Amino acid sequence: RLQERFETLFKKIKGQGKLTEENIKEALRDVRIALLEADVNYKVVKDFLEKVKEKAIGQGVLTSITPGQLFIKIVYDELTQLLGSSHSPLNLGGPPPHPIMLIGLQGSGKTTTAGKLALFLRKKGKRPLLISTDTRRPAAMEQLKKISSQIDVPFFSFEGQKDPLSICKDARQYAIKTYSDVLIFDTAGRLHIDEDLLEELVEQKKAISPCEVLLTVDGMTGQDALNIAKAFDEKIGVTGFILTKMDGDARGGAALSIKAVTGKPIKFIGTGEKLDCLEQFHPERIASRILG
Amino acid sequence: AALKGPLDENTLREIEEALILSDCGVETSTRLVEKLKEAWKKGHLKDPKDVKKVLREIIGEILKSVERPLRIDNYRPFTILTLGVNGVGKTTTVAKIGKALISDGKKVLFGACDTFRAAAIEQLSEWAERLGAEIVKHKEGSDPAAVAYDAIKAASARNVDVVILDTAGRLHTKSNLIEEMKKIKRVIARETGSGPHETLLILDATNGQNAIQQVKSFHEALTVSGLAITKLDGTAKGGFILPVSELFKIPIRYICVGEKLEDLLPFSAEEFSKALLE
Ligand SMILES: Nc1nc2c(ncn2[C@@H]2O[C@H](COP(=O)(O)OP(=O)(O)OP(=O)(O)O)[C@@H](O)[C@H]2O)c(=O)[nH]1
Ligand SMILES: Nc1nc2c(ncn2[C@@H]2O[C@H](COP(=O)(O)OP(=O)(O)OP(=O)(O)O)[C@@H](O)[C@H]2O)c(=O)[nH]1
Ligand SMILES: [Mg+2]
Ligand SMILES: [Mg+2]
Repeated sequence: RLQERFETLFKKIKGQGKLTEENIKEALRDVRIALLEADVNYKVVKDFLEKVKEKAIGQGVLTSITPGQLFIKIVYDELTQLLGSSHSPLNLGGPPPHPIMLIGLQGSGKTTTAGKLALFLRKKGKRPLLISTDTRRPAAMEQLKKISSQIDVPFFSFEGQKDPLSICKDARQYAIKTYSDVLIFDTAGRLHIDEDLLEELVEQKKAISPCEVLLTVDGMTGQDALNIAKAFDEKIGVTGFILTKMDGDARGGAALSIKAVTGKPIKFIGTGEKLDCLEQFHPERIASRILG
Repeated sequence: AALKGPLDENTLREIEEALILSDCGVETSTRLVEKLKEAWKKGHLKDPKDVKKVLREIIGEILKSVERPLRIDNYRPFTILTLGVNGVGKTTTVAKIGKALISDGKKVLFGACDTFRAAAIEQLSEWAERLGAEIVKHKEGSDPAAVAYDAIKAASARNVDVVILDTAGRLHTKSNLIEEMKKIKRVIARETGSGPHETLLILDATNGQNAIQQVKSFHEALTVSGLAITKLDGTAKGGFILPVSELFKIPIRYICVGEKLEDLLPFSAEEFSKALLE
């Protein structure tokens, strides 16, 4: 639809031969609105439009495409490039066992995604172990335990244990018993502004020394996505994102915000409640979804 | 009339930015800034400090019309059906509302109608146990409408004042899940004659513009009678309730500000508009 809008906007410059600051002004405004409606953060939109302006101005329009087509291509290509590579694999380098930590806001999909990752890795011939360190949420351990049995993956936790740190330390022993080579740690949801709980996560990370710290971000997240990603990355250190609940109709602008503010890659997309609903991140698909 | 005085284009742009950053959406933010301009031209803004105050009043006025608390009366058992997309805080909010009503002297019964998600029934059961409240539940995988039916039957038999039904998270785009909710509603209507007396849609303050689509789809399919906004203890402002209030006029019953049972507050237009511009 943006493309049709651009066709109309650029009809008048068809004869002019190239894109100028003046003739792309309105089109840039339309892109701005589209991105903001898609939940891309205000500041990220501002920077993005600057980049598009740089790329667009002075571009000669060939006779083979319309100026509208050229402009949308510039926007689409820039967005795709900023969203990152479609091939950011899990870092499972070095000798096993490889610990993975799942962190994120309350309800963002950590526990379910832990199960999805375990199934994904089991299908690839790995021997994952699912570990719950959520000592706070009612029936959190039960939830991951049930998920583990659904996908035939061993589960470890300590019902009644109040301290997530001791679960982290005991998990390694259990992993040896079960010959597990990937340890997937689920953590309790927390706010990115809760100093005590962020500190708890720092301690957990020290005890686990993970090769991946994955932040689950709800695909419906709005402007706040930038603050969330920035805070977790600065305080804990994030190695990648998993954008969840993308099977809805949210445009997913949060994807650009989190990538832009941290530079860290989006590694997977959650596309459903079932445990096989985990997909590789495709920047072109997310780009066209964001542009609407 | 020429714009003179403290309100300049820069200030207006900053205000628009703040509103957009609060998830009010581009359309609403632009329109609110236009209203400020009008107020300025009319001379209602003499002092730069007035800008925030006038904006708060404009926003407060929009929200005042949806500040209508939930009144538990007229029906027994008063049946509250909760719904919302995945992970917004339905189960926790069900427990919080239960606690508030119990503190109010009401006898509450929970219905564990999320028969789908792993350990959903256990999660609500634990809350019920902490509150000393009754709960009706079936096995995982059973029909949620059957649980609703049993909960209402049990409530009538045990002299319960309020039944609160927790349901599975569902994206508004999944037609089979919308149909499931319609069926639950039909069963409740048949069993109570007048229910559900409140169809409460729960929204997550960290969501962006998709919240508007959630309200639209759920309201069109199921007729929502109340809203609750969760996770306002984070940094997200939940500004989408401005366009939501203008478009759908659904009363906002509660806001939630944390994970504990006491983190439930009745919605206040004045408090919300103040917090929005902080
Ligand atoms: N539709 C859909 N639902 C999802 C997806 N990922 C997770 N969910 C659902 O989102 C809800 C929350 O998921 P959880 O895994 O419990 O989230 P969490 O981050 O562990 O929550 P806390 O531990 O309370 O912080 C559940 O209903 C999940 O089934 C997804 O990709 N799509
Ligand atoms: N910070 C904060 N967390 C909340 C609030 N309300 C709920 N939560 C947390 O959000 C997470 C999800 O809550 P649930 O009650 O399981 O959400 P739900 O909508 O029932 O999830 P599903 O049934 O899986 O769709 C839990 O970790 C809650 O403790 C709130 O107001 N503030
Ligand atoms: Mg969890
Ligand atoms: Mg629930």
